[in-house]
Amino acid sequence: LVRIQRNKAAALLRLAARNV
Amino acid sequence: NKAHSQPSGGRAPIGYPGMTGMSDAGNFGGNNFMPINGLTAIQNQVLNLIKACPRPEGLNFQDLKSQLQHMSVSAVKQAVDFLSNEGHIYSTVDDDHFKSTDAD
Repeated sequence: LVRIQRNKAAALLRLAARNV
Repeated sequence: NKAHSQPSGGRAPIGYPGMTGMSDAGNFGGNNFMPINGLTAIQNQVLNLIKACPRPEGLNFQDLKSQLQHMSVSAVKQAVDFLSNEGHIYSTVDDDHFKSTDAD
């Protein structure tokens, strides 16, 4: 389940990077 | 004593081309859907389905496929790939379960 958190964090980072 | 003024800052005739040539550009290429928010129609559908899934582990690929039977498996895969690349979705318990980042 750490994996899920990590994936989510990574995804949110990607999304944030996209929106900059 | 006359100043020789040169009208250098005159008006620059900026033509506005105005891309009115094609109104409502039709989508002729079959798989080239109209992007709505940067996503294609198929990507939007996939994203919406994943968003709509209430399960904490997210929507699994099988469900996704069965709900998008009009799309090929590879098309769905591509959309999932794209969406996770962009950060809209992420895989949860395994690579077949996806959850959206937008809807928390």
